[in-house]
Amino acid sequence: MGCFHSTVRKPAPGHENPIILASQTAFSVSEVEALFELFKSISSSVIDDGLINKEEFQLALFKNRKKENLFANRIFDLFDVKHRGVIDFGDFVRAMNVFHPNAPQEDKISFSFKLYDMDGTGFIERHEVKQMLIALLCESELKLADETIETILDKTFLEADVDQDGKIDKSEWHNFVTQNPSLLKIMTLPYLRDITTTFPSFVFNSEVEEIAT
Amino acid sequence: SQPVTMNAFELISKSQGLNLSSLFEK
Repeated sequence: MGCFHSTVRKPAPGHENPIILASQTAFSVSEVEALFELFKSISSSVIDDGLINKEEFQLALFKNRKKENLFANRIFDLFDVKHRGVIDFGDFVRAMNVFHPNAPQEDKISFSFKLYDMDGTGFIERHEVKQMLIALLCESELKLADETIETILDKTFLEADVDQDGKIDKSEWHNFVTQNPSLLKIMTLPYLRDITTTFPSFVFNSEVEEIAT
Repeated sequence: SQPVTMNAFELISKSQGLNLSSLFEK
């Protein structure tokens, strides 16, 4: 019988098969199962329903459920691909996959474009960037005069908006982040390399007969 | 005061709300 469970357990509702999820992502089966440990702890923090709602997501990010945050909302909306107001385990693993150190750079560029294209128009527009800058200033309690914000926006759009039509398209974004790779730093989570070490308890809750590495 | 030399996206990417590492902190 060995150390591992020899039977396949019935998965929890909304819990997609880890073998299938591993085949669709850069994660191994063990890593998907370790991610489930993280998912379980987030999704049960307010309502134990196997789904992450916005409040639980904010709580996991800030350890404070009252803290509304434009950027956390934006990330949540991008994870919530089915637009149901909740993130299921499959959504979570597939979104986290983009943040894997081995994920293709193109996927990271595309995700970051969507993150900043808040209105979903296919362009990052100046008013969106201004809104995000103001949100950042509120969050950090940093004070900048409106004139300074406009100067930062002028400089940014001069560099990024090559055709100077007042908005950044996907191709301009691609070139801009390629020239400024530090902008993609938020798109990589080194933690994902060591997820099985961070959540070793996945071994005891495994649904597969053998733990693949 | 010092002039701001970062572009808007460098500043925005400092947001705590965009730092998903905190999801892994128990």
